[in-house]
Amino acid sequence: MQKKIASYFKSS
Amino acid sequence: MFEAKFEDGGLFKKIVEAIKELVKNVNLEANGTGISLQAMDTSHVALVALQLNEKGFKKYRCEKSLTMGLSIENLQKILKCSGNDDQITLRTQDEEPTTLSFTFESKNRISEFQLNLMSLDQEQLGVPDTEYSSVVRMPSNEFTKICRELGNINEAIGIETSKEGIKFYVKGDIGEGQVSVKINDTEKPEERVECEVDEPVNLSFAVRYFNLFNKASALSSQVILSMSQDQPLVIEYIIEEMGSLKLYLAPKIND
Repeated sequence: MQKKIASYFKSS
Repeated sequence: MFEAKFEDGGLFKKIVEAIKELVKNVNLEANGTGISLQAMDTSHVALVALQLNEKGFKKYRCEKSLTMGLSIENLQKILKCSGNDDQITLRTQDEEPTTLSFTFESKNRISEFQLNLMSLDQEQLGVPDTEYSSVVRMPSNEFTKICRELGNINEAIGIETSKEGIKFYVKGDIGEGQVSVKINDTEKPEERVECEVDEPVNLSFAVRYFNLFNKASALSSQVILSMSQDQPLVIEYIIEEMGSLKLYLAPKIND
């Protein structure tokens, strides 16, 4: 399953 | 008032060439320290981050921080009007610019273009400074070749690091394969392979993003892969004297 990048980096 | 002059305009063209398949509309941020860009790809699986330091420009002025929303596709159309050896100057007068001016200078001609800007309310992601447990430096054309070749066998590529080096592997319907790149300390820096492995990793990624991003190998003969288990991988192309272009790619997790 492909993870999304935003699940690792919080939006600032 | 913002002005940034690339001594080597071809470099700017290569940067745009490297990201044009990944990101559509981006906010170009300019401030006293330089120019930066951060944007997710359309599927939000990857993040492109560009950092160009003001010291790397032939001329650089930015009195007030600026955000310039632009379409990469339209930026490319303007850049296609420049030569690879041109000096390229980006300029805008206003504090809230609606257009970005471009000057292309070569020995025998000078061209002026204006690109219409747009307002993009894009979320900016906070990328934490991370100590990566595996950092591999290798020739960029070698990495490009491996991704392209293994990408023909399977759309997901595995990367395993160890003290001995880095192994790329694929397991597809047609079969499987692996490529182990050995460490070497050749005196030719562009051919060197170095691995710093505090903790080995074994991660899987969609290779299509590597193949899209690897156009950036025109920017640098070496590529740096930084990895930690279950974290996004970072592909970094150092832009000599100017900064770097990075791709953060989220891993594929086995269900």
